Amino acid sequence: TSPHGSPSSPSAGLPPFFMKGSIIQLADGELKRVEDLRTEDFVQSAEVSGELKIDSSTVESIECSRTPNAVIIQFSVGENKAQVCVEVLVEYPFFVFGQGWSSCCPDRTTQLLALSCAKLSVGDVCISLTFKSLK
Amino acid sequence: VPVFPWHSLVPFLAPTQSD
Repeated sequence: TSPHGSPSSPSAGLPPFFMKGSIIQLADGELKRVEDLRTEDFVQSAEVSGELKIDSSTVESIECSRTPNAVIIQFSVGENKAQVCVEVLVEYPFFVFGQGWSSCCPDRTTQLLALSCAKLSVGDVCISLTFKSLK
Repeated sequence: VPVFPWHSLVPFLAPTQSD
């Protein structure tokens, strides 16, 4: 048994791969730590993958959610500027083009994941994915 | 040590194709 009585990981509620030091495999097989990823890594991986496409998703609004520690982010996705809402924890990191990891509450992200983050703001352009075959 | 695929890190934000 744990002396601290804390069975959950510090990243409870977030996927484990956002934890600083997590090993990420790019589409060409190269391994990088999550904190070392750059915009080009995502762009090149999508090109290599064949079936995935990178979309530019602009943050249109960030609103409080009824869920504790959560926010509702509205994105304008891709060339068609489709409006998509997602509800995420305030510490959930998104990858902003040319800037890197960003979350609504960077202090909390850093505290929980040790991942350095910028503040996600309205107007930021995040990397998102779609399937190429969708027409 | 677990290795995670790059596409796990960024969200799928495909809109629902209703039209």
